Amino acid sequence: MSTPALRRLMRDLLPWQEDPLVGVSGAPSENNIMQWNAVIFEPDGTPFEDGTFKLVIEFSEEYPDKPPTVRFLSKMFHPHVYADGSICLDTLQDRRSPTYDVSSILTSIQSLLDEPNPNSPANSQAAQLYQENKREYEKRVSAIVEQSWNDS
Amino acid sequence: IHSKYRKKHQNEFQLLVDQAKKGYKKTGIMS
Repeated sequence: MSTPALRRLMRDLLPWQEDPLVGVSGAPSENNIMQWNAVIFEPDGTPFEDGTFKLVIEFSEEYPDKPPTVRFLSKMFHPHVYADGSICLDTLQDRRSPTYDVSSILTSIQSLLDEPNPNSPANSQAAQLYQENKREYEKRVSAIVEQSWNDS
Repeated sequence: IHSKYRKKHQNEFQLLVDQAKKGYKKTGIMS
């Protein structure tokens, strides 16, 4: 049975079928097309360098009008990421347009990693360290980068 | 839930890791 959400999700797969995107990838999980697995691989020159962060994206039948829920499965230490892995990002909530597809969501999370806005923290400890003790912040980030290699 | 889910989908995630890295190799940022 084809629904608008399913048809849109098929289209959201296209970017990866034509050409691999830089550092982000996503695909429906084997048994449920309304649930995608995704990976964000961080570029050089950021504290998250070489991290292979795994995420799960859950869509409802109201997608793309309603945004999916996106959660880190890999441990994450970041001002915008809650302890349960969910992400505080405006483009995943109110300021989102239905034209925003999966690759745009993942790319915006990827750039968020190195450009947090510590003023509306989901993780206040990360926000405080980011502002007051960058060395300790980067130490904590390197720990979760290493953890991301072993958590597969 | 996290680790159980991840273990169950381990192969799928490994494919996605490889694909995400491929994107970088294409740009020459990574060798």
